[in-house]
Amino acid sequence: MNAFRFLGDMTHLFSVLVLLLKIYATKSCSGVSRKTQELYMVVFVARYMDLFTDYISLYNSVMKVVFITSSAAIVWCMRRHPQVRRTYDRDQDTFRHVVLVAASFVLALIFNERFTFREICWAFSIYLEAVAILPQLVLLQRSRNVDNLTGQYVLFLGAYRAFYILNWIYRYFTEGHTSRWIPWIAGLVQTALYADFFYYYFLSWKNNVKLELPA
Amino acid sequence: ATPEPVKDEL
Repeated sequence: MNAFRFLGDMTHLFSVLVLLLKIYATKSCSGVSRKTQELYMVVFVARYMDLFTDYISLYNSVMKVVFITSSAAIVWCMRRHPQVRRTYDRDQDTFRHVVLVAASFVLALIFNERFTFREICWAFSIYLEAVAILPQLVLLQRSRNVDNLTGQYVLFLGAYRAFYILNWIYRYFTEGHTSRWIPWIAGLVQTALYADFFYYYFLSWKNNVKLELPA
Repeated sequence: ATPEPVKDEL
C-alpha cells in the first residue's frame, strides 16, 4: 500500500459518500445519471468476485463491501425510493449504456491476462469502469445547472483514478516492472475522459461562477 | 507456472 493508492481509495470512497449525502440530504437525484450508477455496480460486482475466495487484507475486504453496497444502495434509491425516484431525469439520461457493457465485454474476451472466467471478468470491469462516467458527463452537459454536490462527486471520481496512475508509476519503479498494461491504458482513458470536465470545473471555480459544461 | 500476481488493488 502506498500513499498514492491510499489517497486514490479515499478519494473514491469520498466521491461515493458525497453522492450518498446529496441523495439522502436533498432526497433528490437530479443531475445524477442512474445509468452510470448501474454501470459502477456492475464494475464492482465483476471485479470483487474474489471477495469470498481470496483474503488480501481487512482493508481490502472492507472497502470492497463498502463499494458494492454503496453502489447498490444508490441504484436502489434511484429506482425504488418513493421520493428520490421522482427526481430522476429519465428523459435526459438517455445514453445507451448497454453498448458500453457489450463493448467492454468483447474487449475483455480479446484482451485479458488469462482466458479464465475470473480474469475476463476482471478485465471487463477495468474497461467498463473507464467508460462508465460517459452517461453522467452527457447528462451534465444536458442539465445546464450542475449542483455543487454532483459537481464535486464527478471531480473526486476523476481524481481517484489519477491517483491510481501515480500509484502504478510508483509501483513500476519500486516493485519491479510488472506488466499491468490493462489497467494502465484503461486508467489513462478513464482520466482523459474527465479532462474537459476538470477544465470547466477549474474555470467555474476560478471565475466563481456556476459550473456549466458546454453542450 | 509463474504464480499469478495477486490483484491487491481495489
